[in-house]
Amino acid sequence: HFPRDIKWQNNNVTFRIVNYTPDLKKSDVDRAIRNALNVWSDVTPLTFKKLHAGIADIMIGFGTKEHGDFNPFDGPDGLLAHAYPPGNGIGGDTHFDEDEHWSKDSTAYNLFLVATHEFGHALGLSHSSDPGALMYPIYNYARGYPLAEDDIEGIQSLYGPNPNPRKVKPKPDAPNKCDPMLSFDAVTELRGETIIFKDRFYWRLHPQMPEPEQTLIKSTWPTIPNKVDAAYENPEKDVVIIFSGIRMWALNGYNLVEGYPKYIHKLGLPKTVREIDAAVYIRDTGKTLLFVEEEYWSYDENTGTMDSGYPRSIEDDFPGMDDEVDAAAYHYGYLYFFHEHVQYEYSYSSRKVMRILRTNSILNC
Amino acid sequence: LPLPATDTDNRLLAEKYLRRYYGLPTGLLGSRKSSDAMQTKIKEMQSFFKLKVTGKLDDNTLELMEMARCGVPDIGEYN
Repeated sequence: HFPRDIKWQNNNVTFRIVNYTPDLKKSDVDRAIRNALNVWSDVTPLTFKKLHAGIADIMIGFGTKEHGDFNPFDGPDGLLAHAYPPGNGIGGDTHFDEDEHWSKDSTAYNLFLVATHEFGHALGLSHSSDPGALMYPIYNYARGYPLAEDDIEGIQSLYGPNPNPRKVKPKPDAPNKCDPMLSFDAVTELRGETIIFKDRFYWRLHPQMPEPEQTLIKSTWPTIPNKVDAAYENPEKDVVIIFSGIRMWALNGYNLVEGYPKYIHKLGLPKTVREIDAAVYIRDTGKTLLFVEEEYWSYDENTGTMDSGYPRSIEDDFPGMDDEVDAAAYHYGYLYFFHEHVQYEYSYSSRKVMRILRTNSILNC
Repeated sequence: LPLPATDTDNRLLAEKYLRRYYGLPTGLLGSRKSSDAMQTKIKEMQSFFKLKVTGKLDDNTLELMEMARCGVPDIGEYN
């Protein structure tokens, strides 16, 4: 919130669209603005009435550079829009940078998403430091319902909930790296970095960065699903394979490789396998282990075929381990298995568990 | 290869960013060494974005300063 938790004192807020962008049809701008306001009215008792003339609480317009409020825009990119917290005069007013290109989809800056963020300010929300929240200050395109739990908690603490709530599906808060019960979805190396997938986020650990960096999967790879099941790197081929459901994607560096997604069954897995829990490439053998429920498969990277004699039982072949795995990594002869909030350090040569750690110890917790 | 941005360019970018979003005062900054005010503001920004708080203009901090964003200050006074 802004200092002193400023908010509209009346739940009936008026708005007026003062001018339009030529990037979109007028009706598309009207729809984006109305839909953006509806996002907030769905979760609060607020109602928004459109005015066609005169002074409204929220005056909406497009302008370039200095546009009348001594708070200039900066040309293409950089600053996209700004809005003033509730109050008289300029309070609540919302301005979009006309030097940006605005769109209805992801081809340019999505007007609906930016407007929803700005109306959050116009209603009294300041910026969130949760990278998954709509009120995070950095633009990120995402489909679906735009609000996260953090946004809803913020607005409802000012205005309360909607007395006739519509069913909404807010995005969960970003996972906290030091939550003692934290589990991982997938772990892989990527050219010397470690990438840890959890929900719709990933952490990036770089040997020269003391703190992990948390980012939305969609903001780096818009076409990869929000939920990653497993991932592994084959450094010889300089490729990272990412699994989600029955599909897999390939990365070369941070770039997606053309020709993907492919079906996981192309690897030789039976059609009954619908999801891979964990994957890890063993550099010493050239084999990739694919963990599926209580069993695992061995894929020969050199021949591109599944080894015979599999699947085998995880419990039998990795004594001391749980019978299921969420994620796996391999470093210097040790396999690191992650299951729920526990991490097992397993010696591949000694065939035994050497250490048991917290899952998030890898995140400096 | 493209030439890397010079330190001066980076510093100007950072000053502009910190003035706009973190209320960095104008006219107080030394030309060679980061002033206390600038360091403090960089730290505030790094803390908000959960970057490593160093007070220095490292690559991650500069990368974030270049991203498309909303124009409302992240912190600071509302007047």
